[in-house]
Amino acid sequence: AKSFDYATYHGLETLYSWMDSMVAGHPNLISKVHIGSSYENRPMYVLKFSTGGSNRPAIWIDAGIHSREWISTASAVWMANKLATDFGVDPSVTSLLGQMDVYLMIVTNPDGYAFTHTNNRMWRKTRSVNPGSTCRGVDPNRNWDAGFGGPGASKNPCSDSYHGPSAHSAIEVNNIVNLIKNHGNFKSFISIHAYSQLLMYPYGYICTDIPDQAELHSVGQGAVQALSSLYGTSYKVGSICKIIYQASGGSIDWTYNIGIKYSFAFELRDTGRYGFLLPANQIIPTATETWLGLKYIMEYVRDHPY
Amino acid sequence: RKVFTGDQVLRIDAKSEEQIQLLKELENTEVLELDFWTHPVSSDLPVDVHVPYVSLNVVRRFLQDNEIPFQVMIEDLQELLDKEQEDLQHDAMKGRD
Repeated sequence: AKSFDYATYHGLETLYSWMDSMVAGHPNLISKVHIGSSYENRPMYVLKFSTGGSNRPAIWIDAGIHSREWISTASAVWMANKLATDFGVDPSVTSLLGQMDVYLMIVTNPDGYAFTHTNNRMWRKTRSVNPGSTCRGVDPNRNWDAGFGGPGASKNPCSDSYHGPSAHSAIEVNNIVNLIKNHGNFKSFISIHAYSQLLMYPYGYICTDIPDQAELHSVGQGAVQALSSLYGTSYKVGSICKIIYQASGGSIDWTYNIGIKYSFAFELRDTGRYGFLLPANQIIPTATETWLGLKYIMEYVRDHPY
Repeated sequence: RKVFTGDQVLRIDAKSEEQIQLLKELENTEVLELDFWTHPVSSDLPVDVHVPYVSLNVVRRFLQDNEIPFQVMIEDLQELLDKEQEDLQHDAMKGRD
């Protein structure tokens, strides 16, 4: 992991072997959890950061659910290494991992990610075959059982926001749903996307305020303040529905509804020069500032057990 | 590998709810094969759309005829992707060294 180049984008195979080197480099902290396979039968891995205990309260972080948003995966790679190298050095990170586990999914849509490297850089969805259509793929962030099939998602398999035939029909989504349900003790769920520089909380499928809106908005503002302190990158904070648009079937709506209060979604850089085609020279600055926001949220979750 | 030579990404700044509605109609015009990176929802949020080369004239004409302000965010999408690939290859070789 030491010689790994964190300042460039990598293909799926390289990332999977990097995961093995992280486990080898931090045997008492990191394990690689195989949570199932993708539609095209690629393994789906989560890096589990744990200092022991069984079924500790946990934080979930995923990246790359929309496969073309490479900056989210690249930032998650850098942050995984940061979390590992700060453990035992940064008292706050050491305290966090002394009490909680962190599950970090670097490539949440492996089939789509591989496809962006080989065939179509613009691909966003999974690669499942849609019966009766020549168009492939389901939008894995419209397939969750939260307002499923409602506004902001399409029933057209050729649309980039196609919600799929039923909730959790996408195997990639169902693998995560099963892990979250079987574990039963997640306290926070954070999904990393790009772009637009937003930090959002539920709901997306309706524009009604959640019961914990005031608290989550306050946590979001604190996180964004920490993020912006590094380079001044400006973020907006709000619910998905109010800050961008009504979008049904999203992951953090489902996690909030099953009781994971601290559910957030990041939309990383930028604001209109490259979109999600962020040049590699922005990977480390983006990851470094995002880490400050993510760390703020994880510290808050650690200090506010429920 | 799919190529996007001559494709552009336009940043559209709708000025009214009526213009947002017009953009929503554009979004539903499948024959143009537009890829909306951000969606038309309100006039205080920009709309970024990847326009295939073959649809550029129609879309530009539509925006101009309806006086919907826009600018070119990415001049030639394939050029940007080629640069990204160059960087990838360069970094991969550097890594091997």
